[in-house]
Amino acid sequence: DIVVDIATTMVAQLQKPTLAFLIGGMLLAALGSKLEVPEPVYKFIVVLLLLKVGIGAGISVREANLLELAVPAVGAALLGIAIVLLGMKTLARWKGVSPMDGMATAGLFGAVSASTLAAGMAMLDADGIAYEGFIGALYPFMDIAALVTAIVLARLAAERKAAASIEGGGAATMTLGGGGRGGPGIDGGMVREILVDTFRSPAISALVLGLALGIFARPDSVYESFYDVLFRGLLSILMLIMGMEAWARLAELRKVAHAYILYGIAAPLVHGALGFAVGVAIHHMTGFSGGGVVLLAVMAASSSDISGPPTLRGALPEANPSSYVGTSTGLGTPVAILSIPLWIVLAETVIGL
Amino acid sequence: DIVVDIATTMVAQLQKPTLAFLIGGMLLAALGSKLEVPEPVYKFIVVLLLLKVGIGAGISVREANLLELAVPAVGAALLGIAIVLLGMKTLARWKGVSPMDGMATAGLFGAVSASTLAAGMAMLDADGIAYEGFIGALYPFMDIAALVTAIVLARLAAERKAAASIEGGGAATMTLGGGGRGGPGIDGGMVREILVDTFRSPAISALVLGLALGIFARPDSVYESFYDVLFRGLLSILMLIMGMEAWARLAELRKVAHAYILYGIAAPLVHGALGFAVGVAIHHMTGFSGGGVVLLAVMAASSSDISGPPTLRGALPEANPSSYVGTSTGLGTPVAILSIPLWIVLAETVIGL
Amino acid sequence: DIVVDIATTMVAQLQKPTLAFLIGGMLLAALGSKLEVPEPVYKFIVVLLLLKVGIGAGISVREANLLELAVPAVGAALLGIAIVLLGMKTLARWKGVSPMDGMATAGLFGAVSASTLAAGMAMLDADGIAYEGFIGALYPFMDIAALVTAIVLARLAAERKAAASIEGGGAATMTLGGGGRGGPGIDGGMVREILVDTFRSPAISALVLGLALGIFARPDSVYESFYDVLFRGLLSILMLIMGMEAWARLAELRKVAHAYILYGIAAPLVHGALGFAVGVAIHHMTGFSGGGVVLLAVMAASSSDISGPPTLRGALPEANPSSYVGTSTGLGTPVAILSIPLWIVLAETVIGL
Amino acid sequence: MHSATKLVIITERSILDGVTALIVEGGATGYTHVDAGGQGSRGKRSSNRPGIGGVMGNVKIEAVVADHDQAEAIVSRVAERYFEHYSGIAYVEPVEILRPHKFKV
Amino acid sequence: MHSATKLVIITERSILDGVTALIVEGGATGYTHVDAGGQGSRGKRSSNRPGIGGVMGNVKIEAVVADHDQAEAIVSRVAERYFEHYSGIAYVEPVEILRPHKFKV
Amino acid sequence: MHSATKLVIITERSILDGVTALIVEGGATGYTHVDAGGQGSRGKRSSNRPGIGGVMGNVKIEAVVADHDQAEAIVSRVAERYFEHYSGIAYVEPVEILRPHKFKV
Ligand SMILES: Nc1ncnc2c1ncn2[C@@H]1O[C@H](COP(=O)(O)O)[C@@H](O)[C@H]1O
Ligand SMILES: Nc1ncnc2c1ncn2[C@@H]1O[C@H](COP(=O)(O)O)[C@@H](O)[C@H]1O
Ligand SMILES: Nc1ncnc2c1ncn2[C@@H]1O[C@H](COP(=O)(O)O)[C@@H](O)[C@H]1O
Repeated sequence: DIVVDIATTMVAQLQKPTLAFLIGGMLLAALGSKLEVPEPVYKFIVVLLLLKVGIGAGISVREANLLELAVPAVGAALLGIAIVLLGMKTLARWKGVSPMDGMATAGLFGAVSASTLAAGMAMLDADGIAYEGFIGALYPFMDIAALVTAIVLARLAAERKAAASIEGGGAATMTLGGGGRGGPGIDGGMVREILVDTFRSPAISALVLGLALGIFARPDSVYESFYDVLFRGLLSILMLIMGMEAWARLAELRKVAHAYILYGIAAPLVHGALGFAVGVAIHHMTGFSGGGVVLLAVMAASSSDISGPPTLRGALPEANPSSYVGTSTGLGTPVAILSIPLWIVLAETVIGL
Repeated sequence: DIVVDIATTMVAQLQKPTLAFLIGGMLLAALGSKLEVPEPVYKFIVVLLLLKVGIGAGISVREANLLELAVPAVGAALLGIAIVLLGMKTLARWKGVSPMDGMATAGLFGAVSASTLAAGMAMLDADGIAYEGFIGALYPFMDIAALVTAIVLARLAAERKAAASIEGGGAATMTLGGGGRGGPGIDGGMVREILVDTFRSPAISALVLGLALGIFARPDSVYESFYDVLFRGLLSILMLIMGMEAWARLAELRKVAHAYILYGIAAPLVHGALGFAVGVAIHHMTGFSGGGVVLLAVMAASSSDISGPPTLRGALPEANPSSYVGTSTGLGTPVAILSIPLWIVLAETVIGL
Repeated sequence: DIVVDIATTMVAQLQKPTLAFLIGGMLLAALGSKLEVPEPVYKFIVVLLLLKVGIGAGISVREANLLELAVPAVGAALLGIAIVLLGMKTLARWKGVSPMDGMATAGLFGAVSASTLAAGMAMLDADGIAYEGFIGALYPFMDIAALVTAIVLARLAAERKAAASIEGGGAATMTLGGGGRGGPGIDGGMVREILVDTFRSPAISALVLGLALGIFARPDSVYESFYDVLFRGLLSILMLIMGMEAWARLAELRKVAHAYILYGIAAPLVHGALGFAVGVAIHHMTGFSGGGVVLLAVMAASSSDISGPPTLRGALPEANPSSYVGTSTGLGTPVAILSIPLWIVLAETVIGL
Repeated sequence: MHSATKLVIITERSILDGVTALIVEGGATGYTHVDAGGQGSRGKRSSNRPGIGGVMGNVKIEAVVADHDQAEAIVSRVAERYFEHYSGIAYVEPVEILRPHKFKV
Repeated sequence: MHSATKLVIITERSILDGVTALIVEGGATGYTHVDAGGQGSRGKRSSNRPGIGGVMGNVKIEAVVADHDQAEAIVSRVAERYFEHYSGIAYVEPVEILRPHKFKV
Repeated sequence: MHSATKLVIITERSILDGVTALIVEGGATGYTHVDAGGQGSRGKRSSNRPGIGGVMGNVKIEAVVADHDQAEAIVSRVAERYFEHYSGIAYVEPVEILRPHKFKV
């Protein structure tokens, strides 16, 4: 029954502009079309979407009580860390995958993709499903937790490898607990540097700027007349670009180990399910809305395509960008976007929307 | 009477934003203004306009019966071929014009310009004149028919010249009839290659993607809230750019033979009249609307400025791009856009709008 | 009382999107964020804003009687000249500032910044304060008067220095009076060249094109549906860019003399007050609206960041661009934008809005 | 340092893929290209004017190869294949490299 | 192959037209230019920062000419005419070309 | 004219600031950089594809320095510091300059 339900919802959702543009983009690239959306326009669309998500979240954070936000925020951060740990135990240990590449990929899959989150919001808006306005504010919690965890653990593993002999298992556990108090080489300074670098990345700063404007200023009028109005249209263009880009990256994936392909397809679903479970738990704890649960699952399922890669390239230069960027943009993002209806149906069945 | 009518309509139309921006752009370039709209923005505007035309056509094709579309589509394709043949008999034989350059120019004038078609639609919308929604779907029929015909005939002529002696008139006739069964060197593979190349060009793929989305998905909401709303505004910017570009190209035309200048001014009017006649015939056959007849005439009058040049540059490298691009962008496009009111008045007089 | 009034208005205004985005941009740059709005998009936004200001002004000039426009236009031109003369007596004579750099900086501060004027209009619109539609038409009067005066006087000073001995004070006075009849080297041709160069600059041509379209064509429909609708949203992005750019330029100012920093902060306020006084005088002469007085003060306070620098770079190559561009974009523009609430409160107190 | 040869080809953007294919076939381990504007015997070409569907754009392609004859062979092939109908120029210049293994196939 | 000389001028974008006019006057059959960023004695210049009205943009111009003295003459003229008030550097380097007729006026 | 040496480094855009810092430390009075695309041992890199957060962009950096050994020292340092994990190539070539004072620190 559920399976039939999911299938019909999927087909109905595929007709909605968001997924249709993504698939259209992939088809165009597959057929060798020379259509290209210029890069400056792509960058501008992403800035606008992040500002919209940020301002929207800021306006509702202003009115929400902080406790309501605190629980989902902690949940989002824990999810980010959990996804990286999961990746460390699976992908990073796989034959043919270097631990450094594995950790970098797990970090991207733990982080959040702005376009996937925006796609989720648009699909919920189209169906008239309500969700908390502050959802956008959860983005930095999961994104930063995942990237910092991945970088610290990868650095530690590299240090240990370089130091040849094992210093004793305790070092690694300490790092998990405190983020910065770990073994040799991972001092507080390094974690601070990673945090600063992540906050300075274009995506997080646009989001945080939007949040700050939403909370401190009264941008409601410009939000309604410009950012919100253009949102759905610009998102459809972004989906087109993501579809074309995903296909182009897929071609690069042929050169990497099969493990990445498996991870790229399965991981968004596993991470989404994890996010869904955490969301349902929060729902029972603080009355988190069904739409909120869906978006938490979408964020968990998503893999960063904008803010993550430059941060990883700087922090983990040993990792080969073709493998982690290829897996995330080529498989992670399309699978995460196409699985959005799945979480909608699940939320309807499990908690009612 | 009609002449007075046309003149007053022309003046009234010149005040409408579409033509006013085109003329404004030409004036600015003529006065040496350094105003420039950045190229990535221009490319993005063209993609948006083509998506809008495509999606609009797709939504109405979904509801129309295919027969209604079939007759105008055949008419559009025949018009494309006829325009190229006309050019072959006139421009290509002219003194001072190399046959290869002549054929390339005829091919561009047979093909369709997205900005001219969009300008025609905007002017009909502003006057509240109805036209079939699927008109955008006729674009690929005329565009591809013209480009393929021009390339095949030009290739044939070049082969024959290279082979020195004539193999007998029959070879050319056979090519016309069957596209691919022609004489030496023109095998099916070549035509298929041209077709693939044309379909992969950015303009046709954006249009066809829009069509597919309109037919298979339900993008109505995003179409109304984004693509349709921005259409008139973005078109006014595009007209400004076309005006400035046309003036810049005119300067290049000074170096080419006078025949091009004559062809650039007269051809859009002759082709438009041809399109108008075919449109009126279809009107009597299947009840094709008056607005539809106008747009068919506009398409026939137009000369490709976006999708045609790259395809011709690849297929006919011997042809000098300054002559065909200069004639089309410098003269063809402005004359075609400025002649839109002419077809509106004619349609009013001949069939009533 | 007034001071308290100003302070509370300032705080209320800071929450308005326009100022909030400017401050947000400065904060982001100060914190080292890598967020960047691509340059082609920035150029396009500026073109759209100038077209909106121009078309808006053109539509109302069509309906206004020319006399109403003549007095403020003369006032604006006189203000431009006065600001340059003031700069010549103060900044250009300062120790550590080369006369050429001083004159170039005074020229920029006399000229007008499109983004500051647009910010002023948006703030008046948000508060529902009316102003004459033709205000945008005053921009070229002040801008050109200031740039031409600065260039001519700087050229004269340079000629005189080169000629070593003084030819007699009369030469300079003649230049002021007639613009072109001046002493050796400053003949009519030079002023005409400067005028042509200024009119050809991207900003002035976009504005003048908008004016012409507003007056001669009927772009009302596209103005309401596109230019006006996007205005507030695009302005918020422009404020963000200006804030980020201002901070980046501030870093460059460390290398120049302290005089520039003093001038950059004090001059917008002094020039604004001058503009305000002239505005009040015009208000008593022709009934110029309170909103109009505010915008005249804003224009006087503003310093050109788009059209001025390229004109000065061509006409005064000896002047060091880091000093005049740095002072104008780094200090002039943010101070002028942040002082807009000041003129609003003053207008409310002095003449009632 | 070791001596090597750099070849440079400035031509139309629309044949970039064709030219780079010839460069790689000719034994270069890689190439670099940059959008350019310019003026030559066929008039002005610019890399970023709107309109004209990219047909008038220029590109500058360079490749470092191990030895001079290889560079000359690649440049001759490109000139033969394209320069009759497409606009463009080509030249080679001597360079010195650190890691010769990077430039030998 | 034949020997020729390439001259390179890196300067402000706002004087591109002026410099290329001098190059063509000096006898070059053509030139190529590319937008660039950089840092020199007058601070950082970048080719794509928003704001500053394009005054701070750089451009790299190159032209291949038949002989060394011609290149030196062009570079000297450009330096004399512009480098006092505008930022920029210039250099020449030896190259080899296939078709000498393309570079002689 | 005086002889000098130009060094060229083609590498990832994300380490542009790091490489230019090494160039200036090495004694160059300035440098120029241009966005580029290309193909090397690590696959295709392009300067303007949307997506991939700029990680796959290339840049070409050049600097003219007074003498050959200085150029070689800078290039070796950059190769040592970056070329193990980042993609890139480097080479030097002889040039002639007009104003030697501009290139000596
Ligand atoms: N002498 C030259 N020096 C440098 N670049 C040139 C030269 N001649 C031509 N070019 C470049 O090569 C392109 C094509 O030249 P052409 O085939 O002569 O039109 C031009 O657009 C220029 O960018
Ligand atoms: N030593 C150098 N090597 C390469 N490019 C340089 C060098 N010095 C200056 N430049 C370039 O020339 C431009 C102007 O230099 P300057 O006149 O010194 O400010 C800079 O923006 C750089 O792009
Ligand atoms: N032989 C070559 N000639 C010119 N450029 C090259 C060459 N090999 C590599 N490159 C450039 O250097 C970049 C990095 O090369 P790699 O480290 O081999 O991936 C490539 O993207 C190319 O732009």
